[in-house]
Amino acid sequence: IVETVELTKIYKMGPSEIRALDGVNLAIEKGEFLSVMGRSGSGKSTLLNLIGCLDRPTSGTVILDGVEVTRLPKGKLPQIRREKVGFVFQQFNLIPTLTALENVELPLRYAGVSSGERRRRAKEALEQVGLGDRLGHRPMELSGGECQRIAIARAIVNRPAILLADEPTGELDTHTAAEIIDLMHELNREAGVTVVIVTHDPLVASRTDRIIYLSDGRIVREEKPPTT
Amino acid sequence: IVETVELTKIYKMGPSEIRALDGVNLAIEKGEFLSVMGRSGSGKSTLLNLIGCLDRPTSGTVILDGVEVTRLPKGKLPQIRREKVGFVFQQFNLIPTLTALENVELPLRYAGVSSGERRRRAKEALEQVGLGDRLGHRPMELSGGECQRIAIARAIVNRPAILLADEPTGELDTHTAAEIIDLMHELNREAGVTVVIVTHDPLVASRTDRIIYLSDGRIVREEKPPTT
Ligand SMILES: Nc1ncnc2c1ncn2[C@@H]1O[C@H](COP(=O)(O)OP(=O)(O)OP(=O)(O)O)[C@@H](O)[C@H]1O
Ligand SMILES: Nc1ncnc2c1ncn2[C@@H]1O[C@H](COP(=O)(O)OP(=O)(O)OP(=O)(O)O)[C@@H](O)[C@H]1O
Ligand SMILES: [Mg+2]
Ligand SMILES: [Mg+2]
Repeated sequence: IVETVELTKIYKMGPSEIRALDGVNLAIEKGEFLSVMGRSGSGKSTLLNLIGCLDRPTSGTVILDGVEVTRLPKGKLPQIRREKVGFVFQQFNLIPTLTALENVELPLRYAGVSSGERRRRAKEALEQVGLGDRLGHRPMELSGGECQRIAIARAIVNRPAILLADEPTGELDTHTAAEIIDLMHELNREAGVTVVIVTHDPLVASRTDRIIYLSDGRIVREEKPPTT
Repeated sequence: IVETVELTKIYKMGPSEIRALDGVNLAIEKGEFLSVMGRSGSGKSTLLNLIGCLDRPTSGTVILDGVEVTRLPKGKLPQIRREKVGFVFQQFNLIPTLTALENVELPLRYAGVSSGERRRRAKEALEQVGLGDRLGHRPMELSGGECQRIAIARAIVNRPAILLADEPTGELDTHTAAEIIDLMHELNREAGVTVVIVTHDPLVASRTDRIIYLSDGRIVREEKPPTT
């Protein structure tokens, strides 16, 4: 469902060059539950952003659900994203003036869902991440972990084909983190959502089908954790 | 060096009330290395914000380095904070238009340090967190973990009496997280900095002198991890 070929992203800073990604070749099967690990600065967010069409590579190819997105004009990317991808950002990116419920409804608005149905589904997604009692709060009135969970609810509410989650449990206690990973497994098994999680947590990675390790913008290792 | 008496923070949301902190009594010795754990939403950031004078309680007392800060007029708090506290925010709070170096220099500017000395000490702090090669980058040009480390460098550059860190390793891989905790231990041992870390990482907590557990705004348990 995702394929990258020689995916490369280079940032020019004055005279020097930063190879955030350096020729990444990756194939992700439909329905897979994958994790990506690696040191801070190794290129994990860059990889996710390129797969999720939030950014364009310097060179190389991304094929997303059969579409060679790296050949599309920039203007076509938002639509592809909305139809196919749910994204949990490393820094949440919630709209501060909207409530938790309104933030989660946003992808459903774009999908043209009626207001009654939007409300019902957004409420359900928030209950799934344990925030049924925080619907009317705005991001400033919520804890770090609560904001992260709103971002997760927003990413899953549209049942995307692919869920890309950039460190979705970085701000969560062990108990809440386990519940979130349970939820992602449920989506994977029951709704066939392909899941790619960037994580620093070995416990989270051990609960995925395959772990990809990045170092200095390259894949250096792959592992299949023993199934429990 | 820190004492709280019946510390309480209540948020009114329409007809209902959220007891973010509910009568917290805590005494922290000078030079202690403490961690605070608890579920998402249990009141950890609220506790840190009240100790660090970023916010005022609904009732109760905070005594910081001999000063009853809850009795001071609001206008006096910024000065107390700058002189006594280094704060690492859960969401980093860097200035997006400034470079890594300029962000870390900021507390030294407030302290009236000369520009040459400021540059030298900020550079040193950034090297200590492993970002000596990112001095000229702005937050948008840095990874999540790199931003978190700038926030840490900024909090320690002024050798504060008390370092309050709200989940300082939430975005860091295991290796980089261990280096940051090593650095905090070094400050604690060699510069006598009192350290309070909110963390979800049991490995980080196991490396502190005492662990305080919060639940629904109250301290429910205390533990002394076995010393390695
Ligand atoms: N301004 C506010 N208005 C209303 N409720 C608030 C406000 N700020 C925080 N809260 C609530 O107070 C509770 C405690 O918040 P706090 O940020 O201290 O939690 P936390 O322990 O740091 O959680 P996390 O681990 O998720 O960061 C949360 O349930 C949150 O919803
Ligand atoms: N706009 C940019 N300009 C210059 N360099 C950049 C830019 N964005 C990212 N980088 C650099 O590219 C490298 C990879 O960044 P990326 O965000 O992918 O890392 P990461 O693996 O997600 O790290 P973390 O675990 O800390 O989140 C980093 O070293 C960063 O400094
Ligand atoms: Mg990242
Ligand atoms: Mg918090």
